[in-house]
Amino acid sequence: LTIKSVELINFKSFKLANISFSAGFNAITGPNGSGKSNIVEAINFALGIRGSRALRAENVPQLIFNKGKARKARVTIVFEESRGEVRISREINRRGRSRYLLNGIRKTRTQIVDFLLKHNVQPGGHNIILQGDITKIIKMKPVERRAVIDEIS
Amino acid sequence: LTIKSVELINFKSFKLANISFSAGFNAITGPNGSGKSNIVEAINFALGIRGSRALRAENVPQLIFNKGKARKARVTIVFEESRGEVRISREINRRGRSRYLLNGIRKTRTQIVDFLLKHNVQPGGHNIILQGDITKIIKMKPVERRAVIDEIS
Amino acid sequence: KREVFFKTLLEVSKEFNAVFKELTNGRGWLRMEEKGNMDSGLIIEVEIPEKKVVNIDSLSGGEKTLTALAFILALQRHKPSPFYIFDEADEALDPVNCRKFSKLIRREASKTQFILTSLRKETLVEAQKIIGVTVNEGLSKVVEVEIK
Amino acid sequence: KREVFFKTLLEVSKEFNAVFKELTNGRGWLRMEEKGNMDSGLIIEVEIPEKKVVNIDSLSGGEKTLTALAFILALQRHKPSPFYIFDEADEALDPVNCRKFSKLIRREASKTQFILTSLRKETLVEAQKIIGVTVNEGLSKVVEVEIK
Ligand SMILES: Nc1ncnc2c1ncn2[C@@H]1O[C@H](COP(=O)(O)OP(=O)(O)OP(=O)(O)O)[C@@H](O)[C@H]1O
Ligand SMILES: Nc1ncnc2c1ncn2[C@@H]1O[C@H](COP(=O)(O)OP(=O)(O)OP(=O)(O)O)[C@@H](O)[C@H]1O
Ligand SMILES: [Mg+2]
Ligand SMILES: [Mg+2]
Repeated sequence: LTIKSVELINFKSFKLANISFSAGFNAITGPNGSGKSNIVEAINFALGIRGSRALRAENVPQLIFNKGKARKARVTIVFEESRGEVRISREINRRGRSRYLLNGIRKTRTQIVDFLLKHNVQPGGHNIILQGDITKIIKMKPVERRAVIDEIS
Repeated sequence: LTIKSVELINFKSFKLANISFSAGFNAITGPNGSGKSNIVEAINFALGIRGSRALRAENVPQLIFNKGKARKARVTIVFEESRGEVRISREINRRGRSRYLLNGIRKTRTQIVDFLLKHNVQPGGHNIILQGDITKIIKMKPVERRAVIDEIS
Repeated sequence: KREVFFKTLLEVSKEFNAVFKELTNGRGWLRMEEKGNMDSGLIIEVEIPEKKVVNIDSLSGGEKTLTALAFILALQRHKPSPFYIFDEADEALDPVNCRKFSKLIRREASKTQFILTSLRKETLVEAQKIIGVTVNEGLSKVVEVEIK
Repeated sequence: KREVFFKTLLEVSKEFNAVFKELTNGRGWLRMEEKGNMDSGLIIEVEIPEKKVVNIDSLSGGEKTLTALAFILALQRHKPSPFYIFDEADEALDPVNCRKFSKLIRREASKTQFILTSLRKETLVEAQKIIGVTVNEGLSKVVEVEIK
């Protein structure tokens, strides 16, 4: 499974962007405040992450592009799988409600998360490291760190 | 008051070093693990800082240069003041005992701290920012941040 | 006592705006969580040019660093410490912001001593003295270079 | 269950040593706080060349980053995730270590997808694709550059 492309519609500082990724080593660069971390958060968002810390937003409506009259934000990830493409979308509105789609079909968050888990992907898993968090594994208490080994045993 | 020079004897990775500083803008650079943060910690150490976090040492004997038979570590700061030079030294031994000198005269830590406070210097004050801590003021709870204003009012 | 606090808050807020403007061309201010209540929390708000005012927790990594630096320098202008020591404060800054930061430190260094640790050439080029540290077989050595 | 845990621990420890050696020429290993007790804490220990083994809390900023990266890649070799996303993981690395890190990512990328955010040219030069982001009047735009 690889991420083939990510589409952001009214998500944080992105009014519209469609980014295609290589199956290998991709590097996102640009000035401070240009939107690099926003792209990382868009991927986490579409994978179903919850919680204000990972998205740097006190509430979900703050994720909607705030310059203009947008009422919804949507992120779509196109995955490349052995059997073909898989599209996962998450949309939120001003009332904070989330809507998930898998290949165009409406799903619950639980169904999306279960699907991803089969591919060893989870929102907020240790394969996605947010800005400033790289040394978290060092600062963790030893018992928390051991839990990481439990999870993969 | 400015720091004129800092002498490190058997402190962390420094067997012996005497570093003189400009009264203006000094930049310390070098590879990872070369000793830059150790110099910052040496200054904090001589100012009387306590606590394992600021010195990255679980206990005081860990501060002694560990390659060889050194039994003590000492840091001396030479300050330039309007009335001339002031030398502050702190020495620790393998039993964890600290010894302070002010212009060669034995003082208690409290006397050293009081002297520094008259010059608006305190160990662990907000004028010394450790590696990784620059955004602490952002992550602080608002009431903790307000305490910073209380301190300078 | 309450008067002193709010007088201090206003002055530091003005200095914060001045430094923040130097670094970003934006605006910044400090206010109390509850207006007039000196026991409530201290809120920092900034406006980066062409962007809306946001909670500082949602600023980018580099924007947070600039905000923090402006706050510390505002405190310094109000109640100067004789020297400042920053250990790799410029980690999150892009090259343009890194240079703005080091130029500001250079200007402030005419009245206050600064000792910075840095890996960034944009910071090193503004220093008046560079202290180079290397380690060999676990032993650190220092080389000093006077620039100005 | 206990057998599975200690078998996993041993394998991840070996991978950790392998990656850490690639990054630093040093040695690293994982062990339990209390020998044989799978409910106690997990201890990471490293030996940087020419230095003594220290508690990882007393490592330098860059050394901590290399240790953390080696740990994550060790987990990945044992139980691969399909992709890895690192947001500015290279902040604390000096140019030499930054290049070692990006070369390692390039090698690993033949079997796993990596998406890294970075300000460092030592990282960008090893990428197969660079995504450039800029912001204008609060609106982000993206430019894509294929390298290989
Ligand atoms: N809902 C929103 N609408 C418009 N802009 C937003 C919204 N939410 C956040 N932003 C803007 O996005 C910017 C942050 O972008 P991001 O964190 O991705 O930057 P970055 O490229 O990672 O920078 P750095 O290198 O400093 O980490 C902030 O300036 C913020 O004002
Ligand atoms: N008591 C000691 N004796 C000898 N070496 C020590 C002692 N305590 C710490 N060290 C060494 O000092 C080194 C850390 O140095 P320091 O943190 O100053 O590096 P740095 O230049 O700040 O690097 P970075 O750029 O990665 O932050 C570590 O490698 C550690 O092994
Ligand atoms: Mg960022
Ligand atoms: Mg350091």
